[in-house]
Amino acid sequence: FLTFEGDLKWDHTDLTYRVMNYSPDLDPAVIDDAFKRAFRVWSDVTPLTFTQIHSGEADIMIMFGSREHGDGYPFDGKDGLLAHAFPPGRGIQGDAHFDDDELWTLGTGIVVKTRHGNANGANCHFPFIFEGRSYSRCTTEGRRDGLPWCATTASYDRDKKYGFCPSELLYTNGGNSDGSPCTFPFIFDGTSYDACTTDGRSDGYRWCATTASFDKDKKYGFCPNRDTAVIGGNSQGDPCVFPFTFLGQSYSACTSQGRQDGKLWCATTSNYDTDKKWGFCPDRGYSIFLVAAHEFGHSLGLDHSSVREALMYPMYSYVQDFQLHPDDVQGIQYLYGRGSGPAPTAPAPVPTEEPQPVPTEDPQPVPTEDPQPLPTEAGSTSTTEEEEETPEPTATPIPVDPSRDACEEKNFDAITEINGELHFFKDGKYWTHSSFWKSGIQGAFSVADTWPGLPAAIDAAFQDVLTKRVFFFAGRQFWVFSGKSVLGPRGIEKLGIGKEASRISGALQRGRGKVLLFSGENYWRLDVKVQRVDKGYPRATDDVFTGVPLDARNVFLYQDKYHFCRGSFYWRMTPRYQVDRVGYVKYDILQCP
Amino acid sequence: PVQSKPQAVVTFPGELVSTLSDLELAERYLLRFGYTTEVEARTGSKHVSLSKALRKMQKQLGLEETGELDAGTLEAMRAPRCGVPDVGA
Repeated sequence: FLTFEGDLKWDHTDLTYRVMNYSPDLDPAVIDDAFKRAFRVWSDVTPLTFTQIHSGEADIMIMFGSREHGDGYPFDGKDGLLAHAFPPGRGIQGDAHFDDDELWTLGTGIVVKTRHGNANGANCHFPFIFEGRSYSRCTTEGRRDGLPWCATTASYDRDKKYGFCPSELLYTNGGNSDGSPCTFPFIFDGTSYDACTTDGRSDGYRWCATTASFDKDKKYGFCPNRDTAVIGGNSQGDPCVFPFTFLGQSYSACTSQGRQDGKLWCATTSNYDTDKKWGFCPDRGYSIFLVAAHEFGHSLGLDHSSVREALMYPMYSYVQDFQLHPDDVQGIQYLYGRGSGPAPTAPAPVPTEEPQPVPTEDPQPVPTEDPQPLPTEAGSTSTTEEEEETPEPTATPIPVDPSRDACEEKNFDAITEINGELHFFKDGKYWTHSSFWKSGIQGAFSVADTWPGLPAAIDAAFQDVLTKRVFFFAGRQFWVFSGKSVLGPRGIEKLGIGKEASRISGALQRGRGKVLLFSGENYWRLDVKVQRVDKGYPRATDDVFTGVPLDARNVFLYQDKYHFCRGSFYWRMTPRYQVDRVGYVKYDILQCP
Repeated sequence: PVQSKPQAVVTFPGELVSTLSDLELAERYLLRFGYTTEVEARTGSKHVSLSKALRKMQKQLGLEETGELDAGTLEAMRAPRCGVPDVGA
């Protein structure tokens, strides 16, 4: 990691932020939530706190803009530069700016959050069935008021769940009309408009009057992008018009015709040949959460990292199941200490090229570069049969303070039942809790003493019911212990788990030698005997385990029920897939005072 | 339907077609993200200063350090990224 010259950092930990304006690509509520989660990435590992304010000067002012947007560092249109931010300090220092010529999403395509209807603001489900037809975008079918709507499940015909799509006919953002919808036609500068316009502005944002005459009332708002809004081209933000004519042919969907790069585009009037108005159709877009988490790293004093997997690496890459990399954690804790640790410290007077992390109360486990197993080529001789692998000690054992209290921990790396007792793992330590023996919590014990060769930070563990072997997962590696003898580390690709799984977050033992392994929003069924996942996996967790957090940090089976943990809470689910309890890990399961 | 006639390629109005050569793209990138300075770029042998700056960028971004403007380096220069410089203030 790197900090800025002079180790610029905030001299207080209770930081404030203010969102000056919103991108029309996403509902402001989605943007607010993404920024909140992006700040939580950093507050989870430092003493820093972040409070959103809605007026006045905040430490971190956040804005969307395109091209030259007022700071002398212009953006560059779609792709290329996505955002930038300034290191801590007064005025523009600490601020974060996002290029609004990008398509802002959560990284996997447009997020169409509904309003009103009967789905409590749920996102559209595309495609959906309505009156027997399939729709892959919002529609005004079935309505006389021209309001675009969508189903929030796969079938409106079956579920009757729906909501209204973002549109200027429903609401506006910002401006001075408290979100009132546009009034069409409206008069501006003596001209009548029957659609949103960028006229009168130099920042390219589409706006409208919310009364019949802007000239008279000066009431206006910014138009939210519809789900069919184009990006770039010469009509940014305008919705596609279907069907449209291009080179004499009629098109009812986006097309790559006329281009050599395969990019999908559409016309924003009914005839491209005469009007030449066009733009690119929505793609996966860029995750506002991931880019914001990176930029806020700059706002807090981190410069770019050269570790490819680190959040502070300068290039964007989408990850589904985000985890802060140890390099990022070391960097931010070098500046501000750790969550429950000492107050921010003055960094060492002469920072070396690689600043030495400030010693915290217990020595940080040194993340080692575990020997990466060589990727097996398809059809290679190596099979998933258990190969004898001499375990490489991947981490020097960390002296563990046995008096360390499990109730002090905010969360755990892994939770699972081994030999009838719940085990709680954290940073090379573990505690046990038996519901059978009323002996309360036992530990802290050293992981390295019981399972030599494991890294200090693991992601998941489970005990195979039949063989009593214990599987551990960290990143994309796994270890199999029989007592103290270990097989591994091996790559989880040997189990047949693809690259989309960056880590395993938990496991549920099923009957007949099967175990469900969870990663991100998917799960795989592992056949423990052959050590391969079954065909037809991964499957979406939400399809079966409905109502539990899809970004659970721990998943485990305990007393025949499924437990999904996130933050301080757990969701307990019966084998019939009903959530029958939501409670506190600490007070209900660990039974802390 | 299989294209009955060769696909027409259209120049779309307002499209940002980069007219930069690979070398110009590289020089602009290296300058923008702090791997070289105006002064360095102007003085000395152009090739030597370019190769030195490329090596510095390849090291920082974990690319193969060839000092050449190879495909991997060009791809990295075109990848979406943060606008904050990688080197210097």
